[in-house]
Amino acid sequence: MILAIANQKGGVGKTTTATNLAAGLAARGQRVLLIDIDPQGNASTAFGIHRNERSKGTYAVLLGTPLAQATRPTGIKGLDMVPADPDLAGAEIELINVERREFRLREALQDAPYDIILIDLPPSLTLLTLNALVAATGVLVPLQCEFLALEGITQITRTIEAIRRSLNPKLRLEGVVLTMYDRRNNLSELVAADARTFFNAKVFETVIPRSVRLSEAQSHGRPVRDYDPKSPGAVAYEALVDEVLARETLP
Amino acid sequence: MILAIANQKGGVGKTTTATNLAAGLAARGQRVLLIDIDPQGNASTAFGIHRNERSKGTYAVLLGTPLAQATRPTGIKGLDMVPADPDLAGAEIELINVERREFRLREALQDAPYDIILIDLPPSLTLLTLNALVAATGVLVPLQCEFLALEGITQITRTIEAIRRSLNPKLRLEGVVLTMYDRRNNLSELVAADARTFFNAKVFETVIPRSVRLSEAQSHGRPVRDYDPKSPGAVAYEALVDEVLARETLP
Ligand SMILES: Nc1ncnc2c1ncn2[C@@H]1O[C@H](COP(=O)(O)OP(=O)(O)OP(=O)(O)O)[C@@H](O)[C@H]1O
Ligand SMILES: Nc1ncnc2c1ncn2[C@@H]1O[C@H](COP(=O)(O)OP(=O)(O)OP(=O)(O)O)[C@@H](O)[C@H]1O
Ligand SMILES: [Mg+2]
Ligand SMILES: [Mg+2]
Repeated sequence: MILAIANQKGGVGKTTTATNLAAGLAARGQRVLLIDIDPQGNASTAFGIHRNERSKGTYAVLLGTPLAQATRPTGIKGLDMVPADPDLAGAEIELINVERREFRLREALQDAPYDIILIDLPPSLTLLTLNALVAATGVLVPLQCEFLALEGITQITRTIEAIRRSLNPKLRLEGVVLTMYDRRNNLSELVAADARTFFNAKVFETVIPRSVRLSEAQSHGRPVRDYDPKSPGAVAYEALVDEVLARETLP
Repeated sequence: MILAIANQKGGVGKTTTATNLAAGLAARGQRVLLIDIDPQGNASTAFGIHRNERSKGTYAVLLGTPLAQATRPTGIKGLDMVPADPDLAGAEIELINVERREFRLREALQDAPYDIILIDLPPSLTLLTLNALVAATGVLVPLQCEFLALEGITQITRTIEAIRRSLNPKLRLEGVVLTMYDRRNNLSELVAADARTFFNAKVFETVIPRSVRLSEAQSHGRPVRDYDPKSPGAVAYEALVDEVLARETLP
């Protein structure tokens, strides 16, 4: 399974979901690889990989470096990652004239020795996003429970549809994860209800609450399950891991 | 003054700042134009312009439609806007082979009959972002008071520097606005202190608190000063408007 964590809307919890899902899946014995294809490199930061230690990463892989040479340990058993190298910010322009430019990541991930590969995407629809969606088998869309969240959601669903028809017939919408749900904010429930009407059973049962411990964990370079396992955010992400695994084994 | 509201990090309050700043400046008698160059079209939504009413907008202007034909009233005296038309999502690919593609917006805004033009940018560094930064005289960077916010901040400052050296010598960093400050979250103060160390006097005195009334106002298609003028978010944005005007008149 290769899962792209995508939504072109910014700040909806893509990185927070990708990193905590990766940690939870590894803890259940899966061999997991996390790929940071966002030039901002927030997933790399969330695992404590400093900016000056990212020299061979996702950009190098797109240009032909073997995956194993760009893969790093995260300090978590069963979880490796490919960080966002500094050159990733310029990949858009550099890859334009490269052969089979949309397929670079898919080709690099063939026969990769992992059960699950997660890809953290940037908040945009660019060639990097395209590479991830061509390589992926499924897309998980975090949806923030705030106003404007549903606004652009058809952009990502239309993009998934367009890529399925043209470059990647296997690609499917794995599910929609409601994030930053705040009981005190009545907009949260409105957005959640709208999302369930629009996406039906594709919306995961698990809802991720707004919880500052999630940000704090990132500032310490650790997944929330290690930082504060009893916090509402950690409990919710554990439930999400179980749901993703349960859906994965379904035909 | 042409002010680009920019930060490639997603969900930091670009649209919320652009729309509320525009409304506050118009209320003080300035003739204001707001341009939505984000394909998500959140600024267009925040002024109640429905998706099916955006047919001539920013994309049409980039391809040569006169500005006046794409400009709409917002229902607020002194404030017009150019919405994000549906084709904007494809602009990246379409503009690649167009003459002087980075200068399209700058040329379209020459002699525009406004005192202040604000541009709401998408969370990425693409040709649309480039067009806005080439057209702008200043950049206002909203910085969310949460972890990861300072992570990629050098990307936008490096981009501004690169554009000033090559395509737009006038471009300057107008200032950094701290947003979503939450007194109950000690990360907020850490990020604010870091930002002041890094940017010094460029950080506006006004800090925008986290306030759910800001989202609610957007869901009603109105700026917060009309929706709930006494709310903490509305009061803060009024103070920001005064600070922006005071800085503008300084040499
Ligand atoms: N459930 C949550 N509760 C509270 N804060 C959260 C939650 N999820 C994410 N955050 C915080 O919100 C901010 C945005 O989250 P994150 O960076 O994961 O979003 P993203 O979609 O990856 O952003 P981008 O579009 O820039 O890639 C971060 O500061 C993060 O710490
Ligand atoms: N000060 C605030 N307090 C509470 N919520 C806020 C505040 N500012 C913005 N929001 C909410 O946070 C979300 C993100 O804000 P906004 O859309 O303005 O960010 P953005 O930087 O424009 O996002 P994008 O990167 O997708 O363009 C929205 O749902 C908005 O309603
Ligand atoms: Mg992210
Ligand atoms: Mg926006």
